Amino acid sequence: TGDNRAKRYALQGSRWKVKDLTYKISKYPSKLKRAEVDKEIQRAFDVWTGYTDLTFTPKSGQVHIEIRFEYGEHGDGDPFDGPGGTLAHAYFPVFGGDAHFDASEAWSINSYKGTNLFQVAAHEFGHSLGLSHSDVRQALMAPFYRGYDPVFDLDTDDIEGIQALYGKKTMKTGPRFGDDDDQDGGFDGSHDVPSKTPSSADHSLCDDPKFDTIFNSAEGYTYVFKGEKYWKLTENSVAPGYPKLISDNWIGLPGNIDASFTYKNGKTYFFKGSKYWRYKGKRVDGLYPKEISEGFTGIPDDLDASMVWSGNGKIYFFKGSKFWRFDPSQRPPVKSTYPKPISNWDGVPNNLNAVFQWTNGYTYFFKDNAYYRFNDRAFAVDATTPAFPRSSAYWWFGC
Amino acid sequence: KFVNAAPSDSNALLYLSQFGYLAPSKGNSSHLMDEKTYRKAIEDFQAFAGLEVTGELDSDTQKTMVLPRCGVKDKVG
Repeated sequence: TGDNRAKRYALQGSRWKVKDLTYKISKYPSKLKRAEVDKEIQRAFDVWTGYTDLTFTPKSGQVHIEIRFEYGEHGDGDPFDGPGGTLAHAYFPVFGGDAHFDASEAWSINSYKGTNLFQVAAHEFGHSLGLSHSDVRQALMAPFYRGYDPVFDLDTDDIEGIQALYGKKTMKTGPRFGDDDDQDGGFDGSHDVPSKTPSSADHSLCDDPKFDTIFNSAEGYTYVFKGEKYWKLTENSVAPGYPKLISDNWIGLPGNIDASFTYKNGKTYFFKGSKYWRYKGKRVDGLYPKEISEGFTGIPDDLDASMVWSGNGKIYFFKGSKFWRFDPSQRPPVKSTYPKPISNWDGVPNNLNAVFQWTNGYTYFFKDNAYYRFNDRAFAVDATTPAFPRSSAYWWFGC
Repeated sequence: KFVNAAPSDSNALLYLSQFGYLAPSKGNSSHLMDEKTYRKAIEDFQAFAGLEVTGELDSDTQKTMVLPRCGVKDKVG
C-alpha cells in the first residue's frame, strides 16, 4: 500500500466458477454496423482467451455477460457523462459481470479517430472477469484510455492478473491456431549463420536470388516471398516441397508484396502499394486490407522493406534512400525528425529489397543478389571475413 | 461533472469520490472533510496514476483527472 509498493494488477476478489462463458449485446451503438460491433466485441473477448482456457460464446436469452451501449443515466445509478470523461464501466463477476458503454462516445474501429471500441471493450471485460485497475501505466487494465494502438497486445501485468484468476492456457481453445500446413519438418530456429548445403528442393532462387520480402512467423519459421510464390527456409537451405502459392496459405493476401514484419504481438503485417494486411499465423486478423496512412500514420506507400529492429524493438520502414521509425506507444508514432537517410545505417545500401531480424537476433539487409548482416553494437554492417555483402543464393538458399 | 475544464477542488472531490479515493458522498448533501483526508486521497490518486506524489491538486494531477477513462473505481473495497 505504500508508495514504494511494486506496481501491478489488482484482483477484485470474485471470479467465474466456469470457464465457458456466454454473452449478448442487448443494445448497440448507433453509428457502427452491428456486424462490425459483433466482430470487435468477440475480438476483445479473444484477448483473454489467448492466455487462459476461458471461452466466450455469443447467444440470446440468459447469458453470463450482457453488453449495452447506453446514454447518461441508464438504470444502474452510475450515469454516463457524455463524450469524453467516463467511456464505459463493467461489473465484477460477483455483481453480474455486465459491461456498459457510453453511447455518446465516438466509437471507432481500427482508426486513430474517435475511441477504439476493441481496446475499451477488452479492458471492460477484464473487469467482467474479476480484474480491478492496475497501476502499471502500459497495462490494458490501467484506468486511462491511451489512444488507438494498431499493434495492441496485453502487457505481462494483464496476463499475470488473468492467469492468477483462471490459470494458464492449457488447450487450443478460442481463435483457431494457425493451421500451418508446414508443421512438417520445420527447423526449430536454433541457428548458426546458414552454411552452404546444396538443396534438391528448388533452384529458382539460385538462378535469381532477388526476392520481395522475408520474415519470421510467430511460430519461428522463416519465409521468403517472391511474386506469387513463397519458400520456407530450413536451418541451412530451402525446405523441400517449395515453392508454394502465397494465396493458398495466406488467404486473401496478394503476390508481389513490398514489405513485411512480425511484431511482438505475434502478428505479421504485410505491405503492398498503399495497403497493409495483418495476419495471425496464416489467418487474416480482422477486416483487411487497410490504408497504410490509416494504420501506420506517417509511413509512406510503396515501401521497399520493413522490420522490427533487434536493437530496440521498434518498427522501421525503408524506401529509396530514406527510413522511418514507427513507435506505436508514442503519439505521434513517427517523430517529425523522420525520414532520415539510410546511410545512417553504416554500410547498408539504398533501394533495399528486404530486411528482417533473424532468429539468431541479427538484422539482415537484402538487396539484389546479396545481403548484409548488421552489427547492432557497432551500428554498422559487420566487418567480418568473408566480408559483406555476401551471396544470398549461397548462404541463404543453399545453392 | 467537469469535462476538459481543469477541475477545481470541488470537482476533484467528486472525482476522488467517484473513483474510490474518498468515501462516496450522498448525492444530495456534501460532508465536511478535514484537509488531511483530502490530501491523502490526492496522494493515493497520484501514486496510482504514476504522477509525482505531492498531495496538491497541481496541474499534472488536474490534467490526468480529465483524461478519458474507465468508470470503474480504482480502489475497490
